Amino acid sequence: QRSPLNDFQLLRGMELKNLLHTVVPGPWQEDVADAEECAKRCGPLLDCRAFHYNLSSHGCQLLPWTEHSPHTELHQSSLCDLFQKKDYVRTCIMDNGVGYRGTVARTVDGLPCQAWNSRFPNDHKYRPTPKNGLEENFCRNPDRDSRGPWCYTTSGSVRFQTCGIKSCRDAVCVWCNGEEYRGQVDVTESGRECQRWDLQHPHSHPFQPDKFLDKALNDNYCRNPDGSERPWCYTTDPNIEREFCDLPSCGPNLPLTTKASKSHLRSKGKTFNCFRGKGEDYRGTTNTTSAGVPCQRWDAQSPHQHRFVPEKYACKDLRENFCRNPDGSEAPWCFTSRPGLRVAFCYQIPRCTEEVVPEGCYHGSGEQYRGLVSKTRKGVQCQHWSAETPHKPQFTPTSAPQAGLEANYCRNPDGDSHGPWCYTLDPATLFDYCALQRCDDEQPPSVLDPPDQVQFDKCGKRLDKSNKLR
Amino acid sequence: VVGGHPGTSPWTVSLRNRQGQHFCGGSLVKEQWVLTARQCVWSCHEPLTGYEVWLGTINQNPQPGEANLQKVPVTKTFCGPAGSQLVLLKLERPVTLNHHVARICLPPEQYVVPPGTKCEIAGWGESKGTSNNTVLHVASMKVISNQECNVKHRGHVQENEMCTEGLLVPTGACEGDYGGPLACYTHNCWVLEGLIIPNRVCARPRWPAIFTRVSVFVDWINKVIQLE
Repeated sequence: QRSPLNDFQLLRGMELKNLLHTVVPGPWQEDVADAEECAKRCGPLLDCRAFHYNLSSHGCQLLPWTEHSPHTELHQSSLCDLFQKKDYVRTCIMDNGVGYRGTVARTVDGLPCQAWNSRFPNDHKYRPTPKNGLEENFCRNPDRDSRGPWCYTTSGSVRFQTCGIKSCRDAVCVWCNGEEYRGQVDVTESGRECQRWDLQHPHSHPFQPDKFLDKALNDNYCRNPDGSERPWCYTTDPNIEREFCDLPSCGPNLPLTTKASKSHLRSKGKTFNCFRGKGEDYRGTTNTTSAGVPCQRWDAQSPHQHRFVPEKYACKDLRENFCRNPDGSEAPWCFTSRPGLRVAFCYQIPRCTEEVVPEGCYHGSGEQYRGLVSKTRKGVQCQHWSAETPHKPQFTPTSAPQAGLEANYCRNPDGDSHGPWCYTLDPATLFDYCALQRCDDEQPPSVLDPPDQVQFDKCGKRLDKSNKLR
Repeated sequence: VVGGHPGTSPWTVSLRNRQGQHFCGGSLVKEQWVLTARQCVWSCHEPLTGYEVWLGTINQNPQPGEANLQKVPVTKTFCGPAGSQLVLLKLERPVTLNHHVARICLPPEQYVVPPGTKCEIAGWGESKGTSNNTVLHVASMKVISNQECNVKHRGHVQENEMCTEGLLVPTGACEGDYGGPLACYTHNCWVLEGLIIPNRVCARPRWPAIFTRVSVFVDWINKVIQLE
């Protein structure tokens, strides 16, 4: 049950323009059910290399070019998505690369390729046709050579040579469990084709790409969004839901110097007495759940059987029965030693403070604070009280003259009981409390025996209408 | 909830991760705002893309298309003042209030619940075998003073925390209930007085349970909702 979309690579919200005004793309076809229908139309056409799919009108526009064609340019678009045939945009080869239609034009020794429609300096039998894709001087494999795409060279001494384009399998190796794998292999270890992640057939599943942006669930490439032992995918075989992919390992441990993707950056500092974010880097020795239930050893399969076998998760340090987060859950967790409770979080491990060291102190609730601290407890710079961006302030030097709203210093114009605060320069965070603490000699007013016990007088009371009918 | 019984709590929400799994509780304090525990939210500033709150059902695993079920994505998180153990979640859109989904009132600032007040916890969390936790469970708890609570907890209970009495029969919140409400019926209205936070042991007999005292942070809650 493969989808015709399996042959295409999706660029969401992108449009491909041809800068040559003499070249006109195909007409918009509006009577199309969905993107799969477009793919069915474009797939068999040799002169269709890509198509636009309009999300609102459900129309599609077939294109004879891709982003690698001359005079084309990618543009952001709120209306359409761009689907391009994988063979034309993939930078690696599947099998022996017979289908490769990329634009590499140099041999493995760096020799420039001779154009296929040229007989000089090397005469040959190949005639370029739309079907065999012998285009310009790009590397191709018209004779199914096992070494992959090749070309005649412009060097008189070397007639032809392989181009050394890597197979997709070997182009990207897998570190640890492959959560970071972003290669372009789209078949499983048994050779079954992968199901696209953005499709729910033949297998429905929870891994919708736009919910897992950090997992790069694009097209139907092998990925590891759930902390499995290695990259996998749902298969297009209705009888086999999912299978692992056969990918080469890069080695036992995380690289020290690989291009550090964001999560590698996050994993640079292991923590031992607290956990950051989801706690995937927690390496402490807490071994009970929040509720005090002892954890089951990771190398044990009772009382709970599980797949998190330590030797398959070498990078996750599944030692003894320590709380860990090998699968990207919300916090460190463990299988519990209680038969009736399979897994539980270890929330009692404190979160590492994300707060900077306080740079001053305030009395009471800080309404009289006139110090010079101007950053929030997370270290974000404060916005000037007289500024209007990134946040339009409700409190300004004119609207609250008594509050001492100077420059971007922390203040407490509204008498916030939790201390001085400020609008922040982070567009995503309107306001936050400051890098200040109560002065040592200060005890906050007690809640428990306040001067006048707060009486409870307002709330969304329930209007139980008394029945007026007799 | 350990030692509870099936019940309804129209302001209690289920926090769902990207795979749709329940992992914490929460309380609907405004149509577009949910209050939950800091322990439940892994980031104060990274967007919880793909996370949702589910309301309007008592089932832990509601069937797709279940009547009254509302699923609303979380768009922003606001971590509370230091020591509050609170997080406010802003929802992508206001929920629809009806017989199955209701807001819970916030207490007045600094309000101290009188000892002996009857309250209730609610959640889909671990029941330690005392029931099948496939539907929402509630349990009644009685408030005790911090003074009494600190006898057992040896002075560790903060003023911004509150306690309920430890019953002989194990009764209380547990794994998966965190972030949910301790609601007290006052003046004809249910009020969110406490927020369920992880205690060292679930429902330990004769051991008072500790909750975050919401009234100490009502000014922050109102400020965020008003300013945002």
